[in-house]
Amino acid sequence: MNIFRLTGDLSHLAAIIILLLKIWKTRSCAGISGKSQILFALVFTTRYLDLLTSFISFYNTIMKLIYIGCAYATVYLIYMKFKATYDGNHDSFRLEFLVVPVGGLACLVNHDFSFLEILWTFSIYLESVAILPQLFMISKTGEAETITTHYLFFLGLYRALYLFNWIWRFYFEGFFDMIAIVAGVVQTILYCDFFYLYVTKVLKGKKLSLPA
Amino acid sequence: KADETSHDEL
Repeated sequence: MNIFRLTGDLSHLAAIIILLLKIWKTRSCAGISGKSQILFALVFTTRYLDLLTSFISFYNTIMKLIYIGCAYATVYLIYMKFKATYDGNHDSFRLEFLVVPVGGLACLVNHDFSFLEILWTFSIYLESVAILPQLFMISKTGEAETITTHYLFFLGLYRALYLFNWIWRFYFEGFFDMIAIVAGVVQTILYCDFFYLYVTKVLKGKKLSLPA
Repeated sequence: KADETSHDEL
């Protein structure tokens, strides 16, 4: 554990809680891509199956349970409780275009051709692109609520902090996981355009809206 | 070959 890893995890947690609270307080999931949330629930489910096979630490177990629980709670709020506010027409990204290639890649490029390892690899690859339906939705509607942009900022910041964590671990522990690193770089790059808009617009008190 | 328990990150 190092400071980048810890702040990365807390940033991830902040993002998840911000989204849940936004939906709960406003009683609405307008502007939120249910498809991205389904992908994140799938990511956590396939990655954290090791909860059943190996114990790493209390911190690790508790955080995994919180992430999984919140992911399913979010999906429940969007597709069940506040279904009437869900903007399905603008959430038109085709999930199979992500899940199928990612599944194929996980079978081809992995550390070990075993069931759990392939699911872990699948989750790493899928997480790197899981935000695309949300970004696609924002590009379609041309705007995002400010609270939604805070969610995206913390979600992007988390993987960027993990990049520093991996640099740290490489130098001080000699540890590196090429699959996680490459996917993490891809994931962070996908947020760069958004980070720019966040800093230049949202942090200056303006709403995030894209030029028509 | 990776040790499966080495996935200690979240």
